[in-house]
Amino acid sequence: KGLRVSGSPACASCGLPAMEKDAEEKMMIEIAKQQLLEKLHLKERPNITQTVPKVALLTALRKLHSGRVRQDGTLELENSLPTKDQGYEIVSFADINDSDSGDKASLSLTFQFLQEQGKSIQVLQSSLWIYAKSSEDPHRNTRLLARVFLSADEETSGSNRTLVKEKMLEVKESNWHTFPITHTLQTFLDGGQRRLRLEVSCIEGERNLCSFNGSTDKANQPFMVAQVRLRDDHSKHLIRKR
Amino acid sequence: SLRCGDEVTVCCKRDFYIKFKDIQWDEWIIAPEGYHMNYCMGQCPQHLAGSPGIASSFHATVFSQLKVNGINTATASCCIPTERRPLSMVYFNSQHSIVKTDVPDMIVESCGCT
Repeated sequence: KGLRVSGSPACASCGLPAMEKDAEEKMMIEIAKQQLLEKLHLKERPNITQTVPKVALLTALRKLHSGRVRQDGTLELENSLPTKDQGYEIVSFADINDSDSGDKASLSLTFQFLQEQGKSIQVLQSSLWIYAKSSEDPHRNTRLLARVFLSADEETSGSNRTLVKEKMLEVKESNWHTFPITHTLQTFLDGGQRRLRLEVSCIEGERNLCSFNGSTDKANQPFMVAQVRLRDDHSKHLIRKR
Repeated sequence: SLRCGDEVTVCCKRDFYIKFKDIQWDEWIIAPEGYHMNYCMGQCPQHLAGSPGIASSFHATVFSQLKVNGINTATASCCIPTERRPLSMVYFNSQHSIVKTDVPDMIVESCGCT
């Protein structure tokens, strides 16, 4: 009702009088918005308040193995085959602060997750991407032990933390390194918590080669990549009923 | 599949493209730049299977059963999508994480009559 109807011929499929062109376009745009939000399981469009530096975004997207970045920075999506149960790949940038822990400054990363009621997430694969600078001392061993801790307590870093992963890094040159954290992330999500806090320590002498300085090296912001699939808890209950 | 022109009569595909920049959705959708929300419209003939003389098809069998049971078969068939493809998207979610997903069956490639 209330739509202005033009004198043009009727709707070819439904026989109703055709709508004004701009009214029809507005309606179609609203339908498209609703359809996209519904398919992405979003109640409303996300409001982006803090922007990630574009250069960090492009670096992370380049790591998302199925996307290519054109010279002009736009993203070329590879036509991958749809997964029947609609998998996701997520890149999450951490809130970062360097903390003084027992063994000098650890890089402290806090990731935030919000799970919808009734839907839990199955983590198929997840890894933490850390950029380690090269060693400044040419005489030092170019291999360095890096450790990733899961911190249980948000405020007092270093007090109650669990070693999640450790590995030897080659630090002859500055470069990216990955740390598989699939199990850690799955356990965290299953626990229903909202903040995942990790600490990364790559100590060489007085320096943490994995520390991050937001003002000088924007492109190398640490991030997490995860391939996940929605698990529908509701169906699980149905099964139980049967 | 026919592509609809200005005057639409028979079943065809109407191209409809929304640029995310035009609706300020490019703030949270990183790629693609827009969405082809094509749709099908136009008339379709009565079900061919319902026409006399077409006796040897599965549909004809179904329709003859429907007739025997007094169900009206003089209905027009529908103009529907016959081919669709996924829409790959990369977007920010509400926690400022970047999500990449393929949403199946989002873009209508062709239309036809049932």
